[in-house]
Amino acid sequence: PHSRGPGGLEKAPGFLEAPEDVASELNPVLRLPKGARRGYALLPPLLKVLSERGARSWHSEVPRLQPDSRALRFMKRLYKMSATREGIPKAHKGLLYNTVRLFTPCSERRHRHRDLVKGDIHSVDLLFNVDRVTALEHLLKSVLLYSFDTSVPTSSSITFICHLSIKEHDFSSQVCPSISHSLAFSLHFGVRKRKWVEIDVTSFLQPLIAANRRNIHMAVNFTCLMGDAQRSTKLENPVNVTLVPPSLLLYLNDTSEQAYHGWNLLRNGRKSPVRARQRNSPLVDPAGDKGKGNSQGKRA
Amino acid sequence: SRQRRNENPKAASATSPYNLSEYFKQFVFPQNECELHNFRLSFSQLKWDKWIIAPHRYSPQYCQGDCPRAMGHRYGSPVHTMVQNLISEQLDPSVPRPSCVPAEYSPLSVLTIEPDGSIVYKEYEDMIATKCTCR
Repeated sequence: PHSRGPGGLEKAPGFLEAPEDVASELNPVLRLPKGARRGYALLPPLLKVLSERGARSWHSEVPRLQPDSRALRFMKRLYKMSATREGIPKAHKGLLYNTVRLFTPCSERRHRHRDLVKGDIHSVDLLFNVDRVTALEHLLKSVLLYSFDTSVPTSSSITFICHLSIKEHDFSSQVCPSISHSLAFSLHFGVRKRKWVEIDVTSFLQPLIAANRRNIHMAVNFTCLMGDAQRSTKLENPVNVTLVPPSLLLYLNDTSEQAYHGWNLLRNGRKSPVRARQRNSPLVDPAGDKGKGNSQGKRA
Repeated sequence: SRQRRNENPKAASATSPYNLSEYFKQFVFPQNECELHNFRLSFSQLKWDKWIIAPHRYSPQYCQGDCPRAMGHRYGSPVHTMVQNLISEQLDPSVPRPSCVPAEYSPLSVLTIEPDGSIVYKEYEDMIATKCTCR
């Protein structure tokens, strides 16, 4: 696989993508010429497995950092919404993503101070390493993903009014932030204790991803006040919300060859694969579609 | 036919009931004709389930079988396929007969853990064979 190096070569994504050293270890016979490897990120690891005669799990040798369990739970839920049990992509409503990447902060520094007017202000400096994003993956939407575990009784419906201000922060030289971005949003807790909140930071992140920024530093200030939607409109004291540092979620459109561009099919009038698979039902005219399923019955 | 058999016993043997079936065999479609076969694997068999979180099972399918001599529209084969078949049969047996290969695919969505611990959902093109052809 290409690595995004100074020459601007793009790192081709691939769920079987091997660490760079694997590609170099490949038997020269199996190694593809540089040009041919574009878009074939799956090949090096697959060839390595095949060249070792049998699918030895070479990946067990490659240490992988274990992801955050909350993040894993969210992505499994996203998978269920985006694909069938067999793994066939559903025709997405709305956003036309074919890739979603979730990053947990690789470092964070927390501060907490009480402001007489605003109440509790949680501020945290976050560093996200987004090196896995390739130049062929175009950003469609990006959100900060907060998971709220509140100890507040879930009987009453509660509304939070939160203010979030994000500043791009350069830890090294502590220069004053170049981009600041604040947004307010309200949270409505109903029955469920756990709440995922996606806070759209696309406009903040777009220029950074487009500039191939590999490390994104954010200083995030978060203030939450609690009010009860039914009774008082005046917001009471700040609530003690356990704030877990957010994950960064990127909805991307991967334009490489091996990525699926379902919306292209929709645009060309062909059906999405989920519906296309129903086309293989026994009602289909056997003579016209040779090569599908068992031919004995058809020929008879 | 009895008189003909008496006159020419040699020719008769070629058309006896037993040889008739042999004679017609050259026109019957091959028994194991080119078609799509199911194959289901789980990533745990490959010991890749540590980093491929979903789907648990994957059915890539495959194409197998002999290609009949007269392809025509049944497989959507180009005329070249029949030409290759004729070359192989009548001119040069070292030229391979047409092969049974996938003609159409469907995509697969995969959820994996990257080496840096980030999680990625990706949709890949051409991961499941859905139709076969002779080429």
